[in-house]
Amino acid sequence: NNGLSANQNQVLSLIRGCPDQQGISIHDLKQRLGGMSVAVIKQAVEFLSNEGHIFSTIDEDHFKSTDND
Amino acid sequence: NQLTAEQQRKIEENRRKALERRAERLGQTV
Repeated sequence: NNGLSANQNQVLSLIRGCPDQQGISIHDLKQRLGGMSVAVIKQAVEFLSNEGHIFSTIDEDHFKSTDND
Repeated sequence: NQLTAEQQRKIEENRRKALERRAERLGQTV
């Protein structure tokens, strides 16, 4: 248990798994997390960013993990 | 999909800030 919710863990896992330099976009997260609404995804992204797990890259729509490389 | 030097600089800066947030959070909970 890392203190994250199930939704937050799912989002973090996809962000960690993205090898692209610019990271993964909200749109791509939505495509991969069919059942999760964009609002819920954005909430999870905001939380993970505040906690320092992830950061925005080329714009406020693309994210990378701090610990995937 | 090659990024520009400016985009790479921004990414590195945002990564550094995220690591600082992370360190702060860990510092508060230990």
